[in-house]
Amino acid sequence: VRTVVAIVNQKGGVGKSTTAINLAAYLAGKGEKVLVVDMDPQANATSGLGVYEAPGGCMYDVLLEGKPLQEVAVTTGVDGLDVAPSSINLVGAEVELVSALAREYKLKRALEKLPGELYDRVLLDCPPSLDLLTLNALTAANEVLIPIQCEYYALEGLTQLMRSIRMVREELNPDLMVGGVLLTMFDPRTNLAHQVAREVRSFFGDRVFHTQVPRNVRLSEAPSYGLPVVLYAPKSSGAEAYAAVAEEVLNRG
Amino acid sequence: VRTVVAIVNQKGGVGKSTTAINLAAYLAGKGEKVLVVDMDPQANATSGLGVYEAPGGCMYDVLLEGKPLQEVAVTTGVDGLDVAPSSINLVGAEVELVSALAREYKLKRALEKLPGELYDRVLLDCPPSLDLLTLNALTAANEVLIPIQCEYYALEGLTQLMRSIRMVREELNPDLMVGGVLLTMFDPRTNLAHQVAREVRSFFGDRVFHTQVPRNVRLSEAPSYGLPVVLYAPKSSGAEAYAAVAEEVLNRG
Ligand SMILES: Nc1ncnc2c1ncn2[C@@H]1O[C@H](COP(=O)(O)OP(=O)(O)OP(=O)(O)O)[C@@H](O)[C@H]1O
Ligand SMILES: Nc1ncnc2c1ncn2[C@@H]1O[C@H](COP(=O)(O)OP(=O)(O)OP(=O)(O)O)[C@@H](O)[C@H]1O
Ligand SMILES: [Mg+2]
Ligand SMILES: [Mg+2]
Repeated sequence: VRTVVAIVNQKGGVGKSTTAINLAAYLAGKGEKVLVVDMDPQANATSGLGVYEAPGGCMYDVLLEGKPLQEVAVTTGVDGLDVAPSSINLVGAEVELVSALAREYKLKRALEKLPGELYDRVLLDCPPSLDLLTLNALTAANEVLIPIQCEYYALEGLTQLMRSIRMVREELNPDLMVGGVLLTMFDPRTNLAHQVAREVRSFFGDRVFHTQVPRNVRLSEAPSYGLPVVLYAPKSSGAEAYAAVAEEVLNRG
Repeated sequence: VRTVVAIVNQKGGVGKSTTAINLAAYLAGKGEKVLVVDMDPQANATSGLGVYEAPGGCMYDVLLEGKPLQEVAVTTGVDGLDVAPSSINLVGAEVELVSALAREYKLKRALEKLPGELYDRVLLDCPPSLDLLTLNALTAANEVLIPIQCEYYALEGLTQLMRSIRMVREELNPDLMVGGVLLTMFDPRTNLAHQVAREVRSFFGDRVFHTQVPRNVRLSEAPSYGLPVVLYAPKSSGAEAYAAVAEEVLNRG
């Protein structure tokens, strides 16, 4: 695998799953072989990609029983895009992982065992916390993609997030870097959105994607059909934004 | 204390903190003595009420070192409303609590020691997960208030949430009941919002508040001034909705 990207923000509802699903779908559309790993017990990335069964097992089996990732990965409605599903039993994983040996490295080990040519890029969708599931993702990733909702509380959480990333880099994963910051749910009619966008750009500089994802109801409707927005409403402003983000990701190399 | 209400939903960004802050402020305005306990390491309920210092300590000290709640509680800009602040070190509480004795009862014990006449109602703002901090809140509460965003993913999380509430009732807190369900960020222009509202009302019946909180930018601007919406924009649709929710809460007794 060339690149492993952890999509992380402990603030809830900022667009992590929406970004994982739709960025992955557009990258696959550009010819990359992509795997989305759903590390969230809510399993939104799993159902948002139309996967309602986990015949080969799920991420609980990978993290706690060492099942190979490629055995749980399933195909989706998008060519070149697979998902390693989550399920409700991942809720228990946190408590069980606490006392496990090398508890932060479970996902990293699983990704290392994945045959090299299967995927070009792996996107890790994380739960809204800095728990052991998210720590596993930060330890396994080469880069972090941070979705930031254009709201006040989203700014407040950044200090905690950057502190956690620094701690992971020092203790668990020296290569970890912030690959990109994506402004989401941008509503140009509100001053707040412009203000937050300005502050984020001054904090992160050119790590912030040029593309801002607008608030667009098509993005919130798509998961109810189990489809990424490229298949549900490809001409919508939300779809065009994620297509543009995929371009920027590919240009960054 | 008469009533302890846990504001819970593991789905992120559904309006838990916004509901804790604004419902508490309107209840205090009606003459109740209210305490908001911030159980979320993000500390949004703390900063949203304009509290930026914790001179007496914070919820970490209460849960892990047995500090009395009334020593950490601080006043806010609203008469009759105090907040027991959270802080960044609550992030570590989860791992430390796992091996503690009676780990799910720490908050309940702290609330039992609170002098009876200090508060009429306590609102517990929870993080977006079903972790030990949320379990402490569910164990300490007499009722749960569930904010539900009018979006597809919000429906999916309900099964997990109801399962957890049932488990807590069986194992930890036999009195726990669902006191109310609040539809938030309702945008009447989208079919999705109406569809979700219909499904929630058929699932929960008359436990759903009549009042639906509309999407209203004043609600997301208010926390950047450290003010509940009653002090920031009392005539806004968001403010009027939370005033109406407070009425419904009082009428339910
Ligand atoms: N740009 C957008 N415009 C409109 N709605 C959006 C947009 N992005 C996401 N949404 C909707 O907002 C809600 C939150 O997004 P999402 O679930 O992707 O966030 P998350 O960060 O993954 O949440 P959690 O913290 O619970 O994992 C969802 O209902 C989603 O459909
Ligand atoms: N009715 C509303 N209209 C518009 N914005 C809202 C509304 N309710 C909440 N918000 C905003 O939406 C975001 C999410 O709300 P909030 O932080 O209260 O949710 P939460 O469930 O507490 O999130 P978390 O899961 O991270 O704790 C915040 O930026 C808040 O200001
Ligand atoms: Mg998500
Ligand atoms: Mg909150």
